[in-house]
Amino acid sequence: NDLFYDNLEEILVTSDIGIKTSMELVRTLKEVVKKDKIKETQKAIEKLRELIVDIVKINNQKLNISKDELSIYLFIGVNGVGKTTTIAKVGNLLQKRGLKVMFSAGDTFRAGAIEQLKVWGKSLEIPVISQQEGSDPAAVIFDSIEAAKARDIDVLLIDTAGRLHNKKNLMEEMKKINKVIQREDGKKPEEIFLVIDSGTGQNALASAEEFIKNVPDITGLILTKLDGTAKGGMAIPLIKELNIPIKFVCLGEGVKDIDEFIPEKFIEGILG
Amino acid sequence: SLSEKLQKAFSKLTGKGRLSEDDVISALKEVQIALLEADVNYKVVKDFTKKIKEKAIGKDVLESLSPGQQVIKIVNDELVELLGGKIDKLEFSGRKPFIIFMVGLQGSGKTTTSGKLAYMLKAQNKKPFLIGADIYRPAAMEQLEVLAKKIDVNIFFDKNSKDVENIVSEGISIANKNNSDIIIVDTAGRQHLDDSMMDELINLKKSIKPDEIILVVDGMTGQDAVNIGKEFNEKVGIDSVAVTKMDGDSRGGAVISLRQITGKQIKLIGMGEKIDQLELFYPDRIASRILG
Ligand SMILES: Nc1nc2c(ncn2[C@@H]2O[C@H](COP(=O)(O)OP(=O)(O)OP(=O)(O)O)[C@@H](O)[C@H]2O)c(=O)[nH]1
Ligand SMILES: Nc1nc2c(ncn2[C@@H]2O[C@H](COP(=O)(O)OP(=O)(O)OP(=O)(O)O)[C@@H](O)[C@H]2O)c(=O)[nH]1
Ligand SMILES: [Mg+2]
Ligand SMILES: [Mg+2]
Repeated sequence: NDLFYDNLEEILVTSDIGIKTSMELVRTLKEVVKKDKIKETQKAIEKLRELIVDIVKINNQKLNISKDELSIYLFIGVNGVGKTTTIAKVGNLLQKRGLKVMFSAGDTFRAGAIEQLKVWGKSLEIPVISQQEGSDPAAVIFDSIEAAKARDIDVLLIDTAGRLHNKKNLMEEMKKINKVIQREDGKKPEEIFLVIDSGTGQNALASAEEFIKNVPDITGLILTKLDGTAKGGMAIPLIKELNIPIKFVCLGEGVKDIDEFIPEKFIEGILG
Repeated sequence: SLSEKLQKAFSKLTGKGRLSEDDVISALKEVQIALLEADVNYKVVKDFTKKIKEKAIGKDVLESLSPGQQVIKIVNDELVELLGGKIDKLEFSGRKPFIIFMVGLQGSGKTTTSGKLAYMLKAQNKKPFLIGADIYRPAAMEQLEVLAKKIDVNIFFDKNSKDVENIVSEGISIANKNNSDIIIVDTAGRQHLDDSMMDELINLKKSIKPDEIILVVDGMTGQDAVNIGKEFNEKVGIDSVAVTKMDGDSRGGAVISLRQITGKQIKLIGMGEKIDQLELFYPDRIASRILG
């Protein structure tokens, strides 16, 4: 029986749930097993599933869209997590629902970033507002909001450069971008997505905390690259701590490789 | 930090005189937790703490006056040894041109590191040549081209080709005409679970016969690092590892896991987005980072 709990701890830790959260879950499970007098391992694992579902199931998982005004979706996150690709996927989803979509090439820093979003825009027939590489992202975003309003766009999706949370100047730039949007649009963005790579380890928590400190209105998480062997377990302590829902999961590089977050499916990926 | 935690754990014990085996075991639990929080793989942590326990329960530690300091030193030395030797300089010599493949998961930093490596080699008076072999990602070739132009390094790519082997072999013949001595091939990001993409890499290796395959891994990678290392090494075969985004504050335990699972040398550390932010590997720097 000790072996059962040790194996469970190993499964949880190796899915990146983190040692402290894993130990806590095992501790809680032991109490529940004792209290409910559970004898079979299947039932115990079912209980563990319930414990985890309780953590990750948050009620506001719907996509926020304004009725008669422009909706703005801002995408932020660490370098290389999949922001630009996810914008293409979400843009495609919204367009398929009959909404008028526009992209804003807010990453004016990285080589080929503007071109990358333009290629997506072209293939999806979604207009892209951009300026020169090296220009001020706030200026591009300002232009994009003006253009979106002029062309009666329903949802404007804004791409930003990847950034590490310990880079103070980049955190400041992100704050400024958020301020510019609120000033130009007269309201907070309908969605601010923090995009997270499922393969990230324990640094994900410190990273998300710092992003939220600088952009308190983050409305949702998007977990990418769940099509590999990475389990995305760090999302569990993340949601527990920050109380922000996962609104989408991404399972591949194609435009259709995006799904709504289903807690049971996510946990099945971890517990099998 | 781990060293602070160990100091604390052992300062309670110093007053007792000799340490018992149980005392060492309980302090080693702190080491385990700290290493797991630093993203070192679960199994690697188990084997590692077993080794530490054998050394810590040895005679000289138990009779020492500052057991905490002793254990920290053992952990640090053991980490440094595990990580392998430091890299004094990049040795890409022998065959000319020397052909390097940059491989790894999506978004790990291959394209950026390809540019950085070319820049580093140019500073060493080498003549590097870049080949853009990522035919999938939108604007991947443009991205590499911008980097190549920035550092004035020759590059070959073909936006109209869907044949990776052709692109690479054509690039090599152009590099030869250019008298380049090192060729860096930037490949598409891929998942080790994706058989067709792994096959593409296996076939590319068979036909091009590169001299060095560098696995590029994101420094923030968690427990999955062992799977990445194991699968890429077993299916394709890698020669060394580059770890990126180490200018973040992730503790970098994935480095330990990669070294342990592949046995290959960690050579390069990405320390930023700029083209000159590539460093050679120093095990003691990484060890103290993991220890916090
Ligand atoms: N396998 C897989 N790859 C993905 C997924 N999402 C994105 N990618 C890939 O990850 C790589 C990086 O994606 P990008 O969209 O450029 O990431 P980004 O966050 O915009 O990167 P930066 O702008 O450089 O910070 C690309 O090769 C994408 O195709 C996913 O869900 N699964
Ligand atoms: N801060 C930091 N960012 C890095 C480092 N290396 C790469 N990046 C960033 O990480 C992101 C992804 O880098 P890429 O070079 O596009 O990664 P890739 O492996 O080629 O991606 P794919 O081709 O899509 O698989 C970019 O935003 C880079 O600027 C590094 O050492 N530090
Ligand atoms: Mg991007
Ligand atoms: Mg690339």
